[in-house]
Amino acid sequence: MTRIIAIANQKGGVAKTTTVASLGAALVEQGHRVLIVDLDPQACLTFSLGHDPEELEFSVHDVLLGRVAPGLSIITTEDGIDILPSTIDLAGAEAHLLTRTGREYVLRTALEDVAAGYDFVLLDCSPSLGVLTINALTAADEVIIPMQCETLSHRGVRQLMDTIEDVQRLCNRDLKIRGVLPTMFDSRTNLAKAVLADVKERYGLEVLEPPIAKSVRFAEAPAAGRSVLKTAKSSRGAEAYREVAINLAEIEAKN
Amino acid sequence: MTRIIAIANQKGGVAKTTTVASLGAALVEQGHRVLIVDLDPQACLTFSLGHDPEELEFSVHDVLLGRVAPGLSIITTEDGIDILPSTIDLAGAEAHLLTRTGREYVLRTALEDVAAGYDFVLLDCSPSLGVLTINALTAADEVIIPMQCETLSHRGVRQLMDTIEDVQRLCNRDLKIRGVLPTMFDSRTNLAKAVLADVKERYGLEVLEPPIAKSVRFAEAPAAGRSVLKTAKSSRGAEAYREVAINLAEIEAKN
Ligand SMILES: Nc1ncnc2c1ncn2[C@@H]1O[C@H](COP(=O)(O)OP(=O)(O)OP(=O)(O)O)[C@@H](O)[C@H]1O
Ligand SMILES: Nc1ncnc2c1ncn2[C@@H]1O[C@H](COP(=O)(O)OP(=O)(O)OP(=O)(O)O)[C@@H](O)[C@H]1O
Ligand SMILES: [Mg+2]
Ligand SMILES: [Mg+2]
Repeated sequence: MTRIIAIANQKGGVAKTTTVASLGAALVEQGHRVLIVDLDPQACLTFSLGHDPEELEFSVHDVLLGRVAPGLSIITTEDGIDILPSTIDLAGAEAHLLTRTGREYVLRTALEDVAAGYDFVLLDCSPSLGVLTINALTAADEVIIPMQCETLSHRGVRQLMDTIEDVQRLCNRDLKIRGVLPTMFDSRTNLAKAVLADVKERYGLEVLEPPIAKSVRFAEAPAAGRSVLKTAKSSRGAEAYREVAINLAEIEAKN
Repeated sequence: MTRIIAIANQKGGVAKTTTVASLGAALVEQGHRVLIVDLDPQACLTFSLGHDPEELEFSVHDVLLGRVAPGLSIITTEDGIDILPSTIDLAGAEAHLLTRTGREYVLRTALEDVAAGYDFVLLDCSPSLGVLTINALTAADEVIIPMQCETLSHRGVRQLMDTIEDVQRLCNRDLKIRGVLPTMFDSRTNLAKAVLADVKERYGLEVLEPPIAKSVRFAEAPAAGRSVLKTAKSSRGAEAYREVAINLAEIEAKN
């Protein structure tokens, strides 16, 4: 039973891309078949796992516009994760899709052809609540919210929850919130713990465990075109994502 | 002679908002009159300096659509910086402006009425290269690129440079790149220094000094609704931004 999971947060730089790459790699290590979809025109996920977006023939943009079958656009990565990559063309998607009827469903429709071949499909969203992110939320069974646990990321949660509720009401009744994943977590300060506790209470959200601590090892991984699970195999960051993956695979979202 | 400076980088979470708030506060401390403009529908800058976007009557969105005069929308902050604030309505601006002729010039036109009352106007961009960021680049005399000096932020520079060149060619011949500001700088690792040296060489960009080091003091400031120059007056982060402001005020961009 394939689980499609959107990794979303409109705040910039909260480790959405790092979470998709690392969780994807961990799930593959644990024996699952994983597809990741890069929904950011900046194509950071595509680049992080060793592909040059400018060298790609097809991308998720072609798939969303119905020009190419998804199966033809999916490529492999050295980490063993399949990827539906992005290129800068995707920046045009917002405009192209803006006036199309049923524009929220194009990703869901495209994934129907290929999802069955995977145990997990992870969707990497850009820092916005535009049509591509709405597509991710409409296509997904569950959503995980990576959060930096600082004041400015706290502020975005309300708006993201409103958007998720809109999608649940209008496009995807079955969408469940799997929970918040604390990222770049600084357990020394009180601020991070306070923000996390407040979000949990205020929005009734689950918190995935363990939190991902700040670590300089993460910055090295994209430079090598591999996930941190390969560039820093036994680091705390890699181990934390492995544990999150185990918990994720065991428990589906309840609400 | 008013200097209008866009703070732009489509990569998320590289301290654009923190830079506008901190530089703005430093320039005010140093005796300049400063206006900051929040061009992000997430309104983090507005919130960081003590305003609740949901309580505001007018915002930059009304100004861009020509409904309200800029002078009526500008409000003050405890840091002494004037702000043209944002609200979530701004998310609609991309769509509203998409089909309008001369849509790249609406901010420039709006600022013409008020810029003369200030020495500096700083424009806080969202993590995208959409119509609002194009407006900022079209309205600006100079652009500063805050950069996290990690692989993924390095990757975005090419695309940003292409966009700046397009704007220079088509909408704003006089736009100059003031330079890159290294933010959240980890001087202990070789990666940050290597990325910075590479960007400097590859794109011929100036690097503003000093770099802004990583510091936990920055996360506290938005929680208090004040800039870090007030919440951590003599911290290294506050001092670094003061120095950048002094250098900025002395030297205009050369190219
Ligand atoms: N646990 C961590 N510790 C330290 N650095 C991290 C950690 N997780 C991610 N990073 C680094 O932080 C930066 C931002 O991460 P990332 O690009 O994954 O965020 P994002 O939410 O996808 O950003 P965007 O909003 O631009 O898509 C990257 O350079 C990444 O390598
Ligand atoms: N020098 C620093 N050291 C540590 N934390 C910092 C520093 N500068 C900014 N931060 C924190 O990093 C986070 C991201 O900063 P900020 O919101 O200013 O980035 P941004 O580029 O404006 O993000 P976005 O792309 O979402 O607009 C904030 O929580 C901020 O407080
Ligand atoms: Mg990303
Ligand atoms: Mg910002």
